[in-house]
Amino acid sequence: VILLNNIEKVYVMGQQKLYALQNLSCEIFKGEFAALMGPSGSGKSTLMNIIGCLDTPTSGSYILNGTDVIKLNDNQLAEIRNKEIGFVFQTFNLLPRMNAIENVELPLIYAGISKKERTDRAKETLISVGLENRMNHKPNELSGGQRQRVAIARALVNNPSILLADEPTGNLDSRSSGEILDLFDKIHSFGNTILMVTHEEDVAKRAKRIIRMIDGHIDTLQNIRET
Amino acid sequence: VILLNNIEKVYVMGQQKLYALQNLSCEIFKGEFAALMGPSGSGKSTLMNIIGCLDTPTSGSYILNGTDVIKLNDNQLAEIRNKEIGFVFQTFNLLPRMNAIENVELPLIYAGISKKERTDRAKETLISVGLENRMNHKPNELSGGQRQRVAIARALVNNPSILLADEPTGNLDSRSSGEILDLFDKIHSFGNTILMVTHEEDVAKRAKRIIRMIDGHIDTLQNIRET
Ligand SMILES: Nc1ncnc2c1ncn2[C@@H]1O[C@H](COP(=O)(O)OP(=O)(O)OP(=O)(O)O)[C@@H](O)[C@H]1O
Ligand SMILES: Nc1ncnc2c1ncn2[C@@H]1O[C@H](COP(=O)(O)OP(=O)(O)OP(=O)(O)O)[C@@H](O)[C@H]1O
Ligand SMILES: [Mg+2]
Ligand SMILES: [Mg+2]
Repeated sequence: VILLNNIEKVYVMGQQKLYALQNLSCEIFKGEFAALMGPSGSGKSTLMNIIGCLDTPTSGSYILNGTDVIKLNDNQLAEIRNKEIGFVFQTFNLLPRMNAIENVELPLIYAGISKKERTDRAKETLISVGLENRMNHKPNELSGGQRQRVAIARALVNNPSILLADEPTGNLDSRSSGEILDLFDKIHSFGNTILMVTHEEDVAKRAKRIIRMIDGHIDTLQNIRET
Repeated sequence: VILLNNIEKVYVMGQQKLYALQNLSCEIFKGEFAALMGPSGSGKSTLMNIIGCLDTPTSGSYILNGTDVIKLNDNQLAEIRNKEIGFVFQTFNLLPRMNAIENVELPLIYAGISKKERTDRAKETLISVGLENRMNHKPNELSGGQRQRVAIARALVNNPSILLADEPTGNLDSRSSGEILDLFDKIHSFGNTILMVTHEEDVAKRAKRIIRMIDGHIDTLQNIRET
């Protein structure tokens, strides 16, 4: 469902070129639950942003569900992001002046869902991540792990066929982590595709495949050793 | 060095009172390296903010190095924060328009250090957290784990006698984590006091004592079981 070929992402800084990704080729199959690991700065978030249609590569091709994503215009990309993809950001990116329910409703507004149904679905999703007692809190009235779970709820509320989660348990204790991973298992069992960045081996083991990155590309040698 | 007695922190939300901390008493000894653990929302960051003189309790007493902190005015608190305490925030709190070096120099500006020495010390500290190749990057040009390490460098640059670190390895792979924890060991060996929040047992084991919190207070039963 996700096919990346020879992806390159370069940042130009003054006279220098910084290769965040280079020679990156990778395939994620429909309905797969994969974990993405690698050292800090190895390009995981950059790769996730490209897969999530939030960023475009400097070169290379990205075919999503048979569609050549690089050829799409901004409106078409926004439509894919809203309908097909749920994204949990490493830095959450919640809107500070809205409370938890309002933040989680956002993807449903774009999808044209009625106010009553939006509120019901947002509440339901917040309950599923253990936040029924924090629905009216704004982000600055929430703990780090509670904000993380609002970000997860917002990614799930539209029932996306592809869930991209960048360090979704980075601020969660082992029990809340376990609850979130159980939720991911449930979503996976419905046939959805999940790609999750994590730096914790215990969390990665909950996925069915571990993809390792190093210096901006896939560490194929390590991947071969592990299978 | 840190003595908290019967600390309470209440948030009033409309008609309700939310007890983020209640009946919390705790002592941290000079030169100790302790880990603080507990479920998401149990009050760890709230406690850290009070210890770090960034927030005041609703009631209770806090004696730091023999000084009654609650009686101090804002200027005196700012002085303590700058001279005695280094704080690594759970959400980093870097200034977006400054690059890594400029962010790390900030505590030294308050301390009245000259420009040349500030830059030297900031560079040195950034090298010690593995960021010698990212010194001129702004936060949005850095990965999550790189931003975390800039936040750590900023907390260390003033050589504080008390280091408060809220989830300092939350975004780091195991190798970068290990390097940061080695650095903490070194700081500890110089006689400094470290209190570190973490949700990972492996990281907590690097400390000499684990303090567990639950529902806004210290879990004394669990603490007794572990000693
Ligand atoms: N806008 C930018 N300009 C220059 N360099 C950048 C920019 N954004 C990212 N980088 C660099 O690209 C590299 C990859 O960043 P990325 O955020 O993908 O890493 P990561 O694998 O997610 O790391 P982490 O585990 O620390 O979150 C990093 O070395 C980073 O410094
Ligand atoms: N300004 C506020 N108004 C209302 N409630 C708040 C406010 N700030 C924090 N809280 C609540 O206080 C409780 C403790 O928050 P705190 O950030 O200390 O938790 P934590 O232990 O650090 O959690 P985490 O592990 O998720 O970071 C949480 O339940 C949170 O919702
Ligand atoms: Mg990242
Ligand atoms: Mg916290």
